[in-house]
This record gives sequence, structure tokens and C-alpha cells, in this order.
Amino acid sequence: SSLFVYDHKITLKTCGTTTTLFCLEELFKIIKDELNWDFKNENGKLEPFKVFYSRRCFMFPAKQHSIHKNWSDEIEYLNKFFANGRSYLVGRNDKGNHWNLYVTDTNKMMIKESPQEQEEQPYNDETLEILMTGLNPNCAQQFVCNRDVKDIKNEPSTNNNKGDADDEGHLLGYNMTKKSGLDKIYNNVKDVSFHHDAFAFTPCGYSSNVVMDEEYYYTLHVTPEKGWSYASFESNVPVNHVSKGEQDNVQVLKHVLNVFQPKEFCLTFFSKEMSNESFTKLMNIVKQVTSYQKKDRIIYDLEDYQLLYMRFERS
Amino acid sequence: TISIKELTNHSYIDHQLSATLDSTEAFEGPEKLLEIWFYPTISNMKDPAKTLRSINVEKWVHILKLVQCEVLSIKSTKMMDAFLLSE
Repeated sequence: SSLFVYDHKITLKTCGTTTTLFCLEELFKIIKDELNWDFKNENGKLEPFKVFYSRRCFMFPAKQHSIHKNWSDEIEYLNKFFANGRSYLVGRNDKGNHWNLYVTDTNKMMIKESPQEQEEQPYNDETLEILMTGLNPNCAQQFVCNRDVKDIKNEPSTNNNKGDADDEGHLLGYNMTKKSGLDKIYNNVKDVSFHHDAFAFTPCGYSSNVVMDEEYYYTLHVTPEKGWSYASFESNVPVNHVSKGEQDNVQVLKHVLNVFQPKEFCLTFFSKEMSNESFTKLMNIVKQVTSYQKKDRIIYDLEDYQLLYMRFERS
Repeated sequence: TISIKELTNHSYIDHQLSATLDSTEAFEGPEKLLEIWFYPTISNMKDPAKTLRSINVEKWVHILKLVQCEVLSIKSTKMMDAFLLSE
């Protein structure tokens, strides 16, 4: 799981049986107490600038906790907090592989106060997510380490040690990143800064965060177990910027697919405009991923964002 | 690409959690993704001196406990903090 905190926004991506939405009440309370940010409207509902909540349908929904067992319960919970939310079920409802999205209306009152907004977002605020299942067993094996878990739960904590490399989980995570080539997804022609943090779980599993140019991230999470293997890649890195136009998101997709070689994958791509170059190229990738058959291609006009959803299965 | 120095420049790391974490029960692949834009940009804030990044780590740890996540490590840059979490 990962959390990215910017000055003005957060992205929280959590795996397993986490209870992601149960942080909302405390999150907004702390933000009000600490920063004096109060987003409550006259009806008592919260109206931050924008909220997105999404997930692919679960493989084992019954094992989730509370509201997370059921998409409609999650939406009901979100609607208790936020004003003007709406939800989408994207893909084929009869198959166990659709994707769900909840999004609130943009709080346009804030935009009026921000004439410089466009100047501050020169790279068009795009997010690419690739969700893969049925990983090639040889590829999945790279993310199994079987290191020993130590029984030191009663020893004093060693939190917050700066500059200490004595950490097996992080070292193995680093090695997995190197070996799999996941540090080379983007052609960093511009030579922007590159910060990496990865962890190898035991008995298996892998998470990594990469921050490029101080403000863009890509994150990977892998559960390699046979029978329900899964990997995800999510990125807001503006590929055209960091590669000086030498690379595009289709090449990024191919690189990621090559690392995991899944039986099936879906991609989602958010951008401000459909005229976005990546949006157009991704929409037409069918001939470039010849090992896969396109099953779904859906475009949503979400007010101020365009969403592309595509699902593929190995031929 | 990455270099070995990336293992030594965390702004926060929990070695005890790292050594004791067992993911045996983390069977579900698909993640839940929550993104909240509190403001469109930093320039919209009344007081840009205090932002989400002003909230201390202990408060984030507390928030994340409600999610059933713990903080393994953090990398901080000029523009953002990237938390690597359990589960």
C-alpha cells in the first residue's frame, strides 16, 4: 500500500483487506484542527475540490471488512460525507472483472479564485493505471523472497532512524526492483531527480514507490501467489516531459506488461482532454499489443476529466 | 535507475515493523484507490505556509491505523511525501 501527500492533495492506495474509507472522518477532523481547513457546506456535507475513489472488483469480496464487501455500501458511506458524488460501474457487470469509480463534482468555487491554475499544471494532470491478473509464474517468482520474519515484537521500537540501511525487507525490495527492471520504466532523458523506496514482504509480495522530478510518482504493488496473482502499476509521471518526447505511454504499458506478462489486464487513463496525445495513442493500442485481444473500450466524459477504460485478455 | 544510496536516505523508517511484518493473509490483489484534492493548487490556500505536509508523521500514522495500514518508510522530496505502507 502507498500514500502520497502533496501540499494540496493526497493519494491513498491500499491493498488486501484494508478499510480505506474508515479514515475519512478522522482525516477531515485532523485537517480542520491542524490547518483550519473546513470543507463543510451548509448541509453538513464536505466539499473539497475533488474526490476520486476507485477499485477493480475484488477477487474475494466476502473476505473484505464491513462496507468494503459491497460497492453499493461503499457509495452509501461516501455519500454520507461528500456532496455531489456519483458512481460508475465500468465494464461488463456479468464478469468478475469490472471496475468501479466514485467521483464528486469539482468544487468550481475554488477554480474562480485560481487564475494561475493552468500555468501551474503544464503537464496536463494525467494518471495511468494498469491492473494485471494471471501473471506469468516465472515473472511472479521474482517477487517471492521467503525471508524470515523476526519475533521481536516486544523489543523497543527503532522508528525514525535516518540513514540506516540495516533493513532486509527494503534491501530485498531494492534488489527486486533492479532485477525486474522496474526502475527503468521511464526513459529519464531529462535526467530529473529519481527517488526509490521498495519493500519485499514475506512470504511474498512487493510494493514500491518512485518519485521523479520531485513531484511525480509511479507505484507498483504485486501479490504473486499462484491462483490469484495480481500486479498493479499507477503513474502520474508526464512521460513526454521526462523523456523529452522520446517515449510515450504505449511504450510504458509495453514495458510493464513485459515484466509481468499477465493473462489479463485493464488500463484506466485519466486526462483533462481527450485531445491529450497519450489518450489518443492508448485508445488505439490494439495493434501494438498483438498478444492480447481487446474485450472492452469505454470512454467516459466526467465533466472536467476524460476517462479511458480498456480491458484485454491474452489471445 | 536506482542506486544503493536509496536504502539510506529515508526520512522515516520503521525497522521493527519491517522485520516483523507477515503478509500471509494479504490474499486480495485489487487495491482501493482514494484521491482527495483539497484544493486545486497550493495558490488557492489562504495560508500556503500550512499545508497537508505540515501535518506531522504521528498524525498520519494515526489516520492510517484506521485503514489497517502501518508506515514502513517515507521518502520526502521538495514537493511531496511518499509513504510505503504495510498490507
